[in-house]
Amino acid sequence: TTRTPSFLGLDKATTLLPASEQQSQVIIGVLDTGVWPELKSLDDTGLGPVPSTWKGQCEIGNNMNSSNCNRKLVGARFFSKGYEAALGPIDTTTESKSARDDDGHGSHTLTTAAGSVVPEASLFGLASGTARGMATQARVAVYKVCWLGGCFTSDIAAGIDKAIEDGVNVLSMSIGGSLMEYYRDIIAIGSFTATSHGILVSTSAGNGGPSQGSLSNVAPWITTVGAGTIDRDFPAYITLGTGKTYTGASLYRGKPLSDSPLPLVYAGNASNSSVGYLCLQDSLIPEKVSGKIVICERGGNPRVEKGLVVKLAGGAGMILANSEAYGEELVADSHLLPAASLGQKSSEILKNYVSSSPNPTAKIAFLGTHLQVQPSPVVAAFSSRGPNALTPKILKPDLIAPGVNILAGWTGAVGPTGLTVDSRHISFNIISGTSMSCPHVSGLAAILKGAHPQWSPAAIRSALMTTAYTSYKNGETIQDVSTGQPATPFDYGAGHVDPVAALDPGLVYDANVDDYLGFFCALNYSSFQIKLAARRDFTCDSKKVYRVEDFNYPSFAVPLETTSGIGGGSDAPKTVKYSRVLTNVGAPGTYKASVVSLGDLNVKIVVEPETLSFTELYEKKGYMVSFRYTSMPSGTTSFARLEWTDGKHRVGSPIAFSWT
Amino acid sequence: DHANKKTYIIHMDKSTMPLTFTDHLSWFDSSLKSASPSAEILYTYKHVAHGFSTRLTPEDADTLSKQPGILSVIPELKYKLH
Repeated sequence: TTRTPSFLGLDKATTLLPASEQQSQVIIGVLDTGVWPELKSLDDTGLGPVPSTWKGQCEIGNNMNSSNCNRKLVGARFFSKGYEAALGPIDTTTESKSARDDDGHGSHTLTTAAGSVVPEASLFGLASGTARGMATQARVAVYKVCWLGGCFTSDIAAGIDKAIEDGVNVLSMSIGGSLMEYYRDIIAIGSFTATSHGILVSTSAGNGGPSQGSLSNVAPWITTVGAGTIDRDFPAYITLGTGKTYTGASLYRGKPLSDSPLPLVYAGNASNSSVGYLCLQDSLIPEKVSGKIVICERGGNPRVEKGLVVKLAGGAGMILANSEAYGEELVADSHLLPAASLGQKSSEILKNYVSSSPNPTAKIAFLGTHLQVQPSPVVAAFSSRGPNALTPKILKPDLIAPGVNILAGWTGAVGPTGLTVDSRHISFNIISGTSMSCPHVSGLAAILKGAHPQWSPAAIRSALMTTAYTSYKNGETIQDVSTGQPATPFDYGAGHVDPVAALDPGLVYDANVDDYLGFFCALNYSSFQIKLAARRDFTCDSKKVYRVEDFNYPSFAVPLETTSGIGGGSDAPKTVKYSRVLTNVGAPGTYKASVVSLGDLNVKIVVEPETLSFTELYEKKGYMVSFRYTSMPSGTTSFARLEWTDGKHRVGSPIAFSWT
Repeated sequence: DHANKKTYIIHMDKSTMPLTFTDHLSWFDSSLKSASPSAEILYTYKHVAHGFSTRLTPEDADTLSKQPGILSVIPELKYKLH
């Protein structure tokens, strides 16, 4: 990727970063659509021999052979039996029956995690710079489990199974399904085994935002990653016949529109379909859009497809209008015709102009790449949000990372839009999604693993979370682009990842398999259900009290009781208690607790003890947090942040209260 | 027949493998064949689950789920890239 390494501070000289030899011992397994092995991002110059423990292979297949792997790309396997069983044999004229990436998504995520340094990277000159993955020295292995027809769980299970056997250290999965009990969710089940083998599993939170409770991959042994913007955008100016100009975004780099204003039409008025405003396939009436700029509403079909629909109907340009759900989020696309996306407020003005003007016109101008955009990061509108619908006492997502307009490696099989008709060939593409933020964290986790090989997956995740930041340099809270308001821990979890700080977190909230088994007991899982989820015989101790409240998670989600109506509830304050254990991973020191409320806080928070002294490395100390609250209307939320500091380190945990 | 069949992931209880079997694969195959003689194993899993995946009709899946040693028979799902 370009820009995100510097946005994350990885370009700053720091003695904390592991030596390249340590980092090169770490292998990241990426379950995705495969890889385009000829990418310069997979150059292995300077890398030493592959770790001797590695058992992976470069499987021979359609358009792929064993020589496609090297000291960077150390493994490439594909899993298509489930896909072919469901949809029939792979048509090798359109899809490679091998680990070769025919989609682009897999090449993008893999190079984001651990691509080698490539100078002068860009997409048609946009986002230019030196591209690199987060862990440039780490090795990567690809497990192709997603095909043009989707990702089937029998293939995903086989991919995870093999990745564990091969010996990956980090597993990156930018995929997900609907929420279901842990013992039925193959990603949760597979990740449990992977975690028990010491593998950190990083997954995307999903793109269901800004709807509340829209998360995927919420198992507490998984690191769940949401998406934020970086300080870069790709502005486009949309000037109306009134002379007013509005700023949108675009990656269009083809022949520009003429300087003269063109007629502007709303797609809903140029279609016979009741949802014509979405610019679905064949929905536009050519006579009504020919030579015009067409306003299409976001949603319903891929954004780039809307551009193609307008182009095929004879339109000259397209403006993609955000609805309320997307707010002011500007996701740029490399459309096949001059096109730009526009925020909700400006889109409303445009639509009012079209409906009120007898001859509406517009111009679109493309301004290229802008840097140092502030505020940044902001939480992407599409990034899935808490609360965690499956286990409300575990806060998810865990953290956010760059996931908007990310440039990274791409397949040679399809153009930047991914549309069949797009014949442009590129080595890098700019795309958005929590799919893009997930491999950032996977690569950063590999850096931490290289620096601290003995740390558990939970310790690495804790370091990433407790050092994440939640405010800008001016002290204001990170914003949510869908509202323009301060975001909350339900949007960003512990905050935005800060990898340099994560290398030296001071303290961590560690957890092991026993803790996860205790978590199942706290959920009242039967031995049978635990066996399915954890692949082991385990009976909860009937004499022991298991509580999710005591599960050693680096964040706090506190669902609280609400009144049950007039006369139905008591207004007397109630108290709930959560306990945690901190492990010292730094120098001896005394840490003091402090609690900061984020906005109006309706809860009294007491931490006991208020100070913790550590004299030895890996020494553990416990504490208890009491939350005293009164009843509030259902749906009320409140937020706070607990920090332990020794003056040098800040070990932060978000606290999210929700009255249900 | 193809339209009527779905892929299932079958979790088996490792500890209940009869001593008459020398390896897990033959036990998986025998269990599967007892429910659906024509069914084939797609994958065997070692780490994620102790089990395998296969194509079955809903009726055969139901029959298999009642066999000794079967922990669960979970229908395959399609996940999405994010």
